[in-house]
Amino acid sequence: PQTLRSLAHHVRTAAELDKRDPVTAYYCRVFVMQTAMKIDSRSPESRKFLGGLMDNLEKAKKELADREEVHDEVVGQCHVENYALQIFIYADNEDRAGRATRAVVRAFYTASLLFDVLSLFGELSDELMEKQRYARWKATYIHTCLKNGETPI
Amino acid sequence: GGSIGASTASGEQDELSQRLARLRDQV
Repeated sequence: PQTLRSLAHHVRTAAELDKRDPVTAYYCRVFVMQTAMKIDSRSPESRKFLGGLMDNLEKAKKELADREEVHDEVVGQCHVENYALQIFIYADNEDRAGRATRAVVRAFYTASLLFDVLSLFGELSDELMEKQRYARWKATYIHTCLKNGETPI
Repeated sequence: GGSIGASTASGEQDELSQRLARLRDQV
């Protein structure tokens, strides 16, 4: 729905992660659900979307019955944090090696979205918040450079 | 009609909140 457009990238990231990392995909959707309910839980379009998303989440939790990360949020937080950092570190290494490609833009951006997801579990540490800001800024900066045919520094 | 619509909406909202809390084992 229009009112929830700000969450579209998180929804897309969840879909991309479904096969690669179902646990992170699950928490990405929990984040969307929780945030969307704060933004718009009243319009018919949003209610329809949220009902479908909730069905999906309940089904996913059953399918992931053997994954401790889904049933214990402390373990889940650790899992999502590790995954986000892994993507961040990949992007950072590539960037510092002078290989700032579209894949690196994407990785920085995905990392920044997953840092958003971590806010589900409480306030981000200063270190993570700094990485989140850096990832978002780097994604925008490299994207702009590539678009303008400039070499990112 | 407005108040019935509003109470239905908040009822559904409560139901979703409860389902989310159950999902996250917060109940």
